Amino acid sequence: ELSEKLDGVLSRFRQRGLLTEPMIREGLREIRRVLLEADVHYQLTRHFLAKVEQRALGEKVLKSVAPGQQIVKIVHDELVSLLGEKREGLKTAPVGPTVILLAGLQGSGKTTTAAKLAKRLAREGKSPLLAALDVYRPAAIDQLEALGRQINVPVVADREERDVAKLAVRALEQAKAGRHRTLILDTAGRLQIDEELMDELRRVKAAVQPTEVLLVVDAMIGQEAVRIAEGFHQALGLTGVILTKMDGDARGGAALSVRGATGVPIKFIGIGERPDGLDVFDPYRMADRILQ
Amino acid sequence: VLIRGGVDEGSLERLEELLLASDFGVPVTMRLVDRVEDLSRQGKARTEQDFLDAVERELLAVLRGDGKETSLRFAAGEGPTVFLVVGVNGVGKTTTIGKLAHWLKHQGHRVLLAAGDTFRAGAIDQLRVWAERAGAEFVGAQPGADPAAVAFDAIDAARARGADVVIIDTAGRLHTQGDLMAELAKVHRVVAKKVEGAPHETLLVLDATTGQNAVSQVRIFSEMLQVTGLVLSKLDSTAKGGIVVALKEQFGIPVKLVGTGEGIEELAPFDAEQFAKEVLT
Ligand SMILES: Nc1nc2c(ncn2[C@@H]2O[C@H](COP(=O)(O)OP(=O)(O)OP(=O)(O)O)[C@@H](O)[C@H]2O)c(=O)[nH]1
Ligand SMILES: Nc1nc2c(ncn2[C@@H]2O[C@H](COP(=O)(O)OP(=O)(O)OP(=O)(O)O)[C@@H](O)[C@H]2O)c(=O)[nH]1
Ligand SMILES: [Mg+2]
Ligand SMILES: [Mg+2]
Repeated sequence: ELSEKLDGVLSRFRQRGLLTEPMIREGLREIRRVLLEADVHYQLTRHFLAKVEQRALGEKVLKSVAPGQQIVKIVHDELVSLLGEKREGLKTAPVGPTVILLAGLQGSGKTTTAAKLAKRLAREGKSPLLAALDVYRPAAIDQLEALGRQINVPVVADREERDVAKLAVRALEQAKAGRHRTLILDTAGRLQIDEELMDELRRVKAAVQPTEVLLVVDAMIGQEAVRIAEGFHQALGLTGVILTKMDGDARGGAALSVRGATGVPIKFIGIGERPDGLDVFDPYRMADRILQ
Repeated sequence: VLIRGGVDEGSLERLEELLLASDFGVPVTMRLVDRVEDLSRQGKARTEQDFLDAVERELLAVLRGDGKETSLRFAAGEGPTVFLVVGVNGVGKTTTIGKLAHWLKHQGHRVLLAAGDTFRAGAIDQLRVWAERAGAEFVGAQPGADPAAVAFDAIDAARARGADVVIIDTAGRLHTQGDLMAELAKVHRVVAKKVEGAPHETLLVLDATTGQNAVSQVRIFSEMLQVTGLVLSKLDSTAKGGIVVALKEQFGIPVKLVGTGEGIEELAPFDAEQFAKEVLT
């Protein structure tokens, strides 16, 4: 476990008193490796550790706590604070249906997450409507419709319409007509460098003014997490992130990268394929996982 | 980004960052940077371009097998040839199968696709569309059916319909889900009993945007099944897929194919030279 490993590393420093600079630097070298292996972005790691070093310098070595453990505690606290200490729920529109737009790379888990959000919102009495805006992927509409049936939430779709912004507008009209308090828009996966498809998302946003624009990110993503999050954030103005497939053993350093690079809060994590597999994001548990 | 000028204080650090940013991971990065540092001390690497060339040579040494490793293995005897496609959720298995079917058809094969994902919503429909697009036969059952039974029936159907290649799609599953990994091992066993030498390829699909978790995926999938090849999908993204170097070193499984887009033609055999060049740009 990390603090024991650090104590091993620091065991050659037998000083009392302050955590000395060489001690801290040695400890942070080990922490750097841990963060990089957890897929935290290399640049963010550097900034983060500089901050930790600042905090650690001048801290008295606690008699009751081994220095390795103390350094880990400082790192853990800083991680939690960076990941966002307060829980951020979904916003509600002041008037009219709350529109939630889901976006992200191919295969990140958007369609499955749309169903999970719908199930959660249905249970909260927010009468959700799901809308299928993926006009490209084979059987994408079938997938969302099947999920809708599973959770007893209506799905609006049109297999003939190729204009995604039009689909979004019609879905919003449908949501109003059906007195739905929430509309969840599932979109096609896309690369943040695909100008045409990013423009499509911009047009959808302009057409229906979503209350929430959520980036769906696979927890196993590597260093590219920063560039992807920045790309989507610059194009759309994200209001939240959902980190999926957290039921696996991916360390999820992307959480730090995405939050650090964009400041956007991580609101939920996906923890399974079924519609009940959605948890509120917990920064303490995330920090534990990254540092394991 | 390394500037292609001379070497200065920051050159090694910039090289390290370039490698980390490309998902090479810590051990491989450290080794490559040490190697370049040695060469630099010996006066054998004088410019940053020399640095990049040295790294490229090291990458090629790891990645290039004997060239014929990227070719797919077909049935020697009666067949049909069976390819089993596996991997974690959302990496591109079903899409890759569609592309592979299209490619094999153009090479003169008659392909049959087996809808072994009997769990996920829309999975069978999705594969059926790809079969139509690729001009392949299709065998699917009801959602909830036993994937091993689908594989078994698909092989019978292939023999009946004269298809010489069967590609089995499987549900995405996390390598940490023991019961699902056992289900996959059962499909593998059933196929092996049904056809001599099958599955002729067990292809593990990896998403190029994946970070260090790819190591865990390859480790556990190859512990449960004999993985004969890796497919690196979504290489058209901004991710570099540098993790394949660590994978080749640790597991020795060749990358056979790369996916470069969502279209049916966007599949190519893995080219180590091209990869070594592009991963550093
Ligand atoms: N284990 C696990 N699997 C998940 C989770 N979220 C999604 N999945 C699976 O990941 C795969 C991809 O999910 P989709 O919902 O189709 O992903 P998508 O982003 O809509 O994909 P595209 O529309 O093609 O971009 C499916 O097999 C899902 O069941 C999760 O939290 N845990
Ligand atoms: N850009 C890009 N997208 C790809 C590539 N290969 C697959 N995709 C996309 O990735 C998404 C997931 O592809 P699937 O084929 O459904 O992945 P899968 O592994 O079968 O997913 P599950 O069965 O749910 O585990 C789809 O949107 C595909 O179009 C690729 O090479 N490049
Ligand atoms: Mg989808
Ligand atoms: Mg699939």
